[in-house]
Amino acid sequence: KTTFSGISPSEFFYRNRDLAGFSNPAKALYTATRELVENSLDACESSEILPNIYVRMTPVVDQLDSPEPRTYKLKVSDNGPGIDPVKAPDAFGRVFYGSKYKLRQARGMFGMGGTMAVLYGQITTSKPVVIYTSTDGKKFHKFTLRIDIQKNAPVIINKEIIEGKGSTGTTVELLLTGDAFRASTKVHDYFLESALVTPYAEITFVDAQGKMFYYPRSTNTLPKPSQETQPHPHGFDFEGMRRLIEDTDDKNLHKLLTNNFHRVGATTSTNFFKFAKIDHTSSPKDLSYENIVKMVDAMHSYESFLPPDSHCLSPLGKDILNAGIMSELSPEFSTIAIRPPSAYSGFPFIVEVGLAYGGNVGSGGVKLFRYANRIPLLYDEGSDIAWQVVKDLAIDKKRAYKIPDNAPLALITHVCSTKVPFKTAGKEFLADRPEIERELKNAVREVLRKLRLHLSRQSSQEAVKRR
Amino acid sequence: KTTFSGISPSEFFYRNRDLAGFSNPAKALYTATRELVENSLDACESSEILPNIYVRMTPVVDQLDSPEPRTYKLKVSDNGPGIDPVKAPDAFGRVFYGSKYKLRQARGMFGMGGTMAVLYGQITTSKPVVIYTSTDGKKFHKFTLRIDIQKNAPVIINKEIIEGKGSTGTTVELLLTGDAFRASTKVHDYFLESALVTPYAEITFVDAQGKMFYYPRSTNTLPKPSQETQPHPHGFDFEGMRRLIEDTDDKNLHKLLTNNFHRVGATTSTNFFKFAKIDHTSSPKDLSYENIVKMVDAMHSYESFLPPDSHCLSPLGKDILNAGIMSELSPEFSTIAIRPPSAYSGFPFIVEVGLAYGGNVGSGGVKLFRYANRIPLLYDEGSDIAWQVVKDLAIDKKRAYKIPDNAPLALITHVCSTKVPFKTAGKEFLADRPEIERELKNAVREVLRKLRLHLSRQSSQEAVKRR
Ligand SMILES: Nc1ncnc2c1ncn2[C@@H]1O[C@H](COP(=O)(O)OP(=O)(O)OP(=O)(O)O)[C@@H](O)[C@H]1O
Ligand SMILES: Nc1ncnc2c1ncn2[C@@H]1O[C@H](COP(=O)(O)OP(=O)(O)OP(=O)(O)O)[C@@H](O)[C@H]1O
Ligand SMILES: [Mg+2]
Ligand SMILES: [Mg+2]
Repeated sequence: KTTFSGISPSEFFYRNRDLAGFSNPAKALYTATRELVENSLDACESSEILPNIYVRMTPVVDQLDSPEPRTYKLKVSDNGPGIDPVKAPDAFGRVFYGSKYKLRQARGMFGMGGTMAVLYGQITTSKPVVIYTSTDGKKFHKFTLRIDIQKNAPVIINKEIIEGKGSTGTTVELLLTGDAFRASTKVHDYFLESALVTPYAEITFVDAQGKMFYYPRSTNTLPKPSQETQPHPHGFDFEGMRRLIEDTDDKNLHKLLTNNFHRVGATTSTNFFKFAKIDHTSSPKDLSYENIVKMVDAMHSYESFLPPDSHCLSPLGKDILNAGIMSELSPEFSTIAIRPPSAYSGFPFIVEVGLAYGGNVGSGGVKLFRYANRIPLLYDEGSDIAWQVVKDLAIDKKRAYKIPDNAPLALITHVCSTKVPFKTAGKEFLADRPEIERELKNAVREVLRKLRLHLSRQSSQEAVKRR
Repeated sequence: KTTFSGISPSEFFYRNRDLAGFSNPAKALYTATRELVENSLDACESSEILPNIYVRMTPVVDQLDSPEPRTYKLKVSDNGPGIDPVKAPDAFGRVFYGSKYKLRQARGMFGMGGTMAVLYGQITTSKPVVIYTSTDGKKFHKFTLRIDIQKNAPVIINKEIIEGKGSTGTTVELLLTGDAFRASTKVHDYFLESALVTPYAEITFVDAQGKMFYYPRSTNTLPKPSQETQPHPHGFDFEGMRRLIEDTDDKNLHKLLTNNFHRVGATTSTNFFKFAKIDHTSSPKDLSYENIVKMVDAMHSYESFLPPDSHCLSPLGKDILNAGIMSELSPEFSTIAIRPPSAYSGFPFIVEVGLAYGGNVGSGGVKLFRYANRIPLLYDEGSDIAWQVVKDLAIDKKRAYKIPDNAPLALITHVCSTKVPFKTAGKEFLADRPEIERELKNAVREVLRKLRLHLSRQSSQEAVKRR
């Protein structure tokens, strides 16, 4: 007899924690740290606060004699805006709940990262998480909570109010089974690579051995926070259109487009409906199934929508990329390509690529540093579309760019979007969305062509010298 | 002002379909096909019915002139046991709902694959899915349904009863945006590799160009269906123990272990509690937090639990692996290693590895065929722990096994478990769980050592010949 059952989202990720990046104690320690730090960076940036983030990993004293994996206390503190105390328990105790289900660029997007760190800590140590948060600097709300995994709901074990010292912020303290030794290289690289793209953040990291790594602020200029936007018409899908039509008060299709889509004005709308051969005065609610199909298909193929503007995005820009390349790679030659905004499935995105050659760049194979929405990606390089593009152009086709074997070549790729197409809930690597692949290819070709020019000038200069 | 919201599981996967293997039209067509075929195979095997599965992809007529991607009709039919008509709408219309949340090996495990195929079809074409199913052969229940994505619930558009022709089974028919041209190689490989490990199944596949591929049954012997089991104590986590203690009527710890765990009898339990230094007569409900920690930690480190038996598993076995190697690779030499059952995090698993060398095996690099729970894995090879083990041993360390460069070498890996640790909800590749990595290494070393023996005999025979 076949028996059926349904499970909650937290139960699903309890059973399948590999999907969220918690496969083994080393990886889990890495992922939990990443998720909490990214929550702090997001919160500070969207409230235009220069981030001060403090991260500490402490082995639990009585476990010091036992070999890894062991129990660690993980603490992440920020000076961000704090979390509304009414919302904080759900923010950390409920999977698929958060403030980032909006069309603007942020590191968070799934509504589950912080909750997964809490969940993993709970299932490996049975200890509750402690959250301190203040939105006014005067009162800190201290929550001790655990997750009712079968219900996907927080259980508040204790709640207190503590006198604040004048500054808002949030601190998360949890215990988890980790392997700090195995995770060490990746954790340190994460902080280093994160600091490179957040020069306005001050990050202090005290690792499991008590060693402190301090990444000071090198600029007081915050990037302009990304603004919420409307979907871009290119690639907008049926379900989106169906909901729009169901919910709309717009009296005709012309208004439906101009009121609800990114950069669609009266002229664009008129021209689009001419192209689609649909009467733009008809009412959305009267549209037949065939005509909705026709309209959505036409939105896919119409070439003259204005490209997205980047208000909903927060690209790194030349200054940050240059500063990072110079400080970390000290190359003899470098160049940057920043692609204009594009869109996939209605989501605006920008691709930025940096190239560094020679100087202190190590030989022995192309080194790729991947980022997405300012998050360093340190796992599963081979599966990432960015690597596949780099391998195709800078390795398989290196002759075309006059790149010698074992060249001292490093590339940095950054994809930023209102929705990064991660292939895993652990945000390890990017899926191959054709539009993103195309823009990565354009950007990588651009920097490789500049490198080729540099290399051929260099070799002709050397030829001149020899004569 | 920060506003929070929660979303349903189907809304989550609507927004993040890349996580489920639906990144682009080619991949989506592949994944939808895979999910439906695996549902049919699971259903037939668990009801001990020799599977007859019919798959057909048909381009929608009026789209034939437009270039790919286009709208396809995907139809998958089986002679399985059918689905209880009361449950069928939720089975296909609700994410995180199904019959496979049990501790036994099956291809399905997430409760979302079939639902995702329906969801992707709906968001790309707005058409409902049609399900025909009969559990008695007399009446077929025909459901036309779509998914209320925001609610994660099915909406039955139409329901009919049709006269059956005497045989039970299920047919799923849906429309979706696919790219059959781009997906062609992978789809055909999927059927070929699937047929290799299911010689008891008859599979008919009519591709998008109308070409029929017929994989006949080569044996009438079904594998013994996997039996539901209890968790194995090795690696059982806190949350599992907490729930067990909360729900139990067992009066003492000794009974708690013998009644609830796989192959833990009176002797094992007594010896375990001696090792853990815990009084096995104490009541589970009276156990302090510290003693639960002590018990769970001891369950991790105790080496003398009986290894799992394989009733909950369904390994391929030597016959199927040999038949597959011979028919597809025709090597000059082959060998198979089947590891004894092991467990990770309480889940029993078995690793099986086949090796084929020379003969018709192509040169030019090691070829790896990966399987998990009889599912062929055709994507993201580089990220799979199976590939990392094969690369480490058969490529980086090939000298140790006397393997020449560009050797004509192929390996087949099969990991079967009551829970395969997939890293993605699209079941593309395996996460690196240490226990599974260890068993893969043991199995690969075993076959490579046999190959080394064969190669050195071969070279000494040739040396004899030359004299
Ligand atoms: N340090 C923090 N400061 C302010 N708000 C926070 C902080 N940490 C978490 N939050 C809030 O809690 C919500 C849930 O966090 P969680 O990490 O679970 O999901 P997310 O960040 O929205 O998405 P993702 O799963 O991609 O990380 C966030 O959306 C944010 O509103
Ligand atoms: N062809 C079929 N015959 C019988 N039962 C089926 C069939 N297809 C689906 N089902 C039932 O519907 C349920 C839901 O299927 P679905 O593919 O969504 O999830 P699953 O197979 O349980 O897990 P997974 O997401 O890993 O595939 C299954 O558990 C099974 O009980
Ligand atoms: Mg987050
Ligand atoms: Mg399934």
